Amino acid sequence: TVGAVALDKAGHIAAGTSTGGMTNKRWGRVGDSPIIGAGTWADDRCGVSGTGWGEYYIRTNAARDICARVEYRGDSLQAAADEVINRIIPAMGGDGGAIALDRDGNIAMPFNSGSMFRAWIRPDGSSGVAIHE
Amino acid sequence: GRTALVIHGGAGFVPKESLSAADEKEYRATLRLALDAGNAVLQRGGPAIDAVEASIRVLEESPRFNAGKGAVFNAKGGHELDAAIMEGHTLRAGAVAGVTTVRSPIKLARAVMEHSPHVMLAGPGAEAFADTQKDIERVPNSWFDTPMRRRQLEEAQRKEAEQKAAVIEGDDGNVRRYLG
Repeated sequence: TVGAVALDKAGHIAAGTSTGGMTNKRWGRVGDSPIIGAGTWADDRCGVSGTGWGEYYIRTNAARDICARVEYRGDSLQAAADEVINRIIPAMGGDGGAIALDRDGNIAMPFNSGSMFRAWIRPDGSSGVAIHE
Repeated sequence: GRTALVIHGGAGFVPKESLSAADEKEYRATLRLALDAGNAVLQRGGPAIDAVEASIRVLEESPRFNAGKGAVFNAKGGHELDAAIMEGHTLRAGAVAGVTTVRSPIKLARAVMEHSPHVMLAGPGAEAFADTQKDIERVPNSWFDTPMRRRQLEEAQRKEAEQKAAVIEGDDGNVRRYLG
């Protein structure tokens, strides 16, 4: 699975996800990526693209849940993403990760599966690429 | 206006020692290329949704990531691709599921968002919608094949057969495993 979340100069956020699904998946199986709210979400303050065991992202409405925590409770993006990806989903038996970005340009990249291929550019221009670390 | 961009190429159990130095270098270079593609859009004042599409298309074209070229095989030995895109300030969204001949599923998802009254189209319906759209490139399903994904399918099916055999031999019937 691949994904991206961006914040533009107008302060608008967009998110997208694209995937081949799971190896050896039953034909016709649809994962979380195309399910709006599960694997992909963007609103005017937060955007998320997920990657992981899709059935759990669907059942937890994971991407929307992260942004709802930011919107309704004022959680920091990092706290919201960590809670959903690293506590709620693993507690149910799922795994994976997500990238998230808020309207202030804060970035969260939680994962619990040993690795997540990812890269970022922050508003101050600092950037990075990481896999395991 | 400050900009920011974050991308991913999937999460999983990929032990560090399982990646050769050359492979890791390739993965990192492709991620950087995708990041640069999206960031170029943002730096020239383009919309976030264009940046998202630009980054994802680089990753879809890379055989190393599980999207577009290099997508995993399903149990029938083919590829079924899914994608979604969403614009935050309008809450517009588009998605496709189970497409088999569309070179860039993220581009088709965006077309669903921009050129249809629908949010999500699946399977033959998504393919039929793609037929109506200009600039949606089509490829044979085998175009997505890579030897690495073929090996992964064969390994998964070998393990699946072993697990089924274990169940037949007197497992407790409460096996927690995922068969797709």
